[in-house]
Amino acid sequence: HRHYDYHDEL
Amino acid sequence: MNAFRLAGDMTHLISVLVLLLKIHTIKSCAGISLKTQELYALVFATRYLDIFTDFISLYNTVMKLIFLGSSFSIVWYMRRHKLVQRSYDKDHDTFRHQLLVLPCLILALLIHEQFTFKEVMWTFSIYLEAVAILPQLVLLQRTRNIDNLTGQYVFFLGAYRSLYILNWIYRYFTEPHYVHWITWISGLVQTLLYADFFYYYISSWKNNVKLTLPA
Repeated sequence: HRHYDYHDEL
Repeated sequence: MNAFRLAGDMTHLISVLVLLLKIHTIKSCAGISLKTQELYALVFATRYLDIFTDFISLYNTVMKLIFLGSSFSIVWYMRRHKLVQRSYDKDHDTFRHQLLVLPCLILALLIHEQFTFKEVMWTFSIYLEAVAILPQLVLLQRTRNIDNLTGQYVFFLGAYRSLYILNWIYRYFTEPHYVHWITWISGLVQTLLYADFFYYYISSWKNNVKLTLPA
């Protein structure tokens, strides 16, 4: 699922 | 994690270390905007609400703790430390940073990917980070006398933003469904704010003269 794929960035 | 992202994080880390070095070792915050530092503390506090709830990696958690800890300690130093406080250029650091916070909050309430508290706060932090450098750039423009560490601090921050753009381009082509307009547009706006500074920074470095900004 896409949701957290960009929350791994700081 | 790709090389651009890692290099971006490292230049971000270096910028913070340069600033801490200046404040902690030289006990001076001359030329540093407290307004910008307070905005960064708010950016990290609202962005990393997931720090204890969503574990991504040890690297991620440690970096979050570093950015939270450093941003709050810089604000503490500038406000409370006797010697550091004295070097603070209060009269020139008059940008009303509240004027940035409210519009970013409203924008985050209007434009976001999911209407949850954490996601809206995260989006707010993205918008706020894009403009948080403004008080610092205004201060540099006003004082015009920029010491090496301050110049390097802003340079590394700008480098971090530029490298993140390369990271997004890389991820767009290598990861399926990686499309994030909110982050991209905010990041692009943020990087463009540095363009002017970069121009003068690089030309002063090339000509081997002290960095000054035109009035």
